Amino acid sequence: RENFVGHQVLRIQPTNEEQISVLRSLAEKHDLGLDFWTEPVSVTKPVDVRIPFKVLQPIKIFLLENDIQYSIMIQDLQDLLDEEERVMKTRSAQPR
Amino acid sequence: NTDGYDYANYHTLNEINSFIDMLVAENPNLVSKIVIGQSYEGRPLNVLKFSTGANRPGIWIDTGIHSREWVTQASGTWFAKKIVTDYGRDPALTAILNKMDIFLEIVTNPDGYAYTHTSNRMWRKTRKPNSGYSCVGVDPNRNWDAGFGGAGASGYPCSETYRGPYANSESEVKSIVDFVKSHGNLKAFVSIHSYSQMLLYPYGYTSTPCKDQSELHALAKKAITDLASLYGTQYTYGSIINTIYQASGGTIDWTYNQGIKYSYTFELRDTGRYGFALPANQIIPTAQETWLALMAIMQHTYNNPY
Repeated sequence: RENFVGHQVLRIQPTNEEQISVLRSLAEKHDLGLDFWTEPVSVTKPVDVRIPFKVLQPIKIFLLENDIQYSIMIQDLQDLLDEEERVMKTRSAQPR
Repeated sequence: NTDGYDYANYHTLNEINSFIDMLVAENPNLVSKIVIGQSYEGRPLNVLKFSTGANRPGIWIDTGIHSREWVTQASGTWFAKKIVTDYGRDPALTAILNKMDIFLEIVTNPDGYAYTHTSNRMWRKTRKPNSGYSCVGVDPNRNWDAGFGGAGASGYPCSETYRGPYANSESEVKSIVDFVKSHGNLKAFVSIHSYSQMLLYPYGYTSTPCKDQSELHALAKKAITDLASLYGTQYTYGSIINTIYQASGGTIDWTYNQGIKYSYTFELRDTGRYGFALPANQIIPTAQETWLALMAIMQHTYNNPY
């Protein structure tokens, strides 16, 4: 099973077209393994991206260097998926 | 039976397929199952047909073509039960079903959905291998024959938005295309995704407004207003290219170009905290509010024959 330990989902808020362009160039770098849940299109739409643990720090530094604001939407994706699985198992064992 | 089905929980593909069979068995005069094709890995592409007579115009609804969007397939299951529950009780739905058929494909990408339950919860695409690449799958919402290969889709098989080698290369897409063409009388087509809270109409591959834009825009506004009336969930709406981004090869651009005027695509709830791992306790609220918007679109379709 694919393991998402340490993967974070960042919600990035670009504030100008230049930052959108920077994020688009990031999205083109397929070798980083970034998974864009919402893509960089305009300053009115936040960009949500899943970032593997191995590139998490370099990406955060890259965002800071480019003065791009972000918040952590999901701290550890595997924790959330484990919780999802636990809830599914618990509920399926309960009487309807 | 389907009364005992846990609509507030996520379910595997087998459980959803069992639900489909139960629903048909419980409502033989209203519901039937059509298999419109099979997926790359050989799974049936099941469509529920809700019908009260022969030779009716139809409304199509599909949920969860991107496999990881679990709240979408879960909402589709709830819609199916809602239709059989409300028929004969809700005058608006009853009137629609007395004149039109509703087709509902709950799991549009079964290989991908099964894969999210067994191997990779965050999988999005189909599961067909790409010759010469280790990366598997095609984005089935870039694989339709509407501006196929244009901007807003990737030609790189490892991209999440890989369009595929040619239009309709994915059996999950081609099967719907064949069904739509053979039916020939679909009047509305609603393709439901998650997440980001949007209701979108054509086009995505071009900035040229579709000829029915003003009507589709007004109906979208009505639908999202109805949706928001339940829990206050705020949606944005508009054409795909103006509201979200340029995307070529998309589902509803193709259906609209086939003459299905009321072609819409939804993006369901986004709490801004969980992404595709939306907690199961949000399934029913999501389905309930979305149903109000679906009813707005279906009623408008019923009231405005063309």
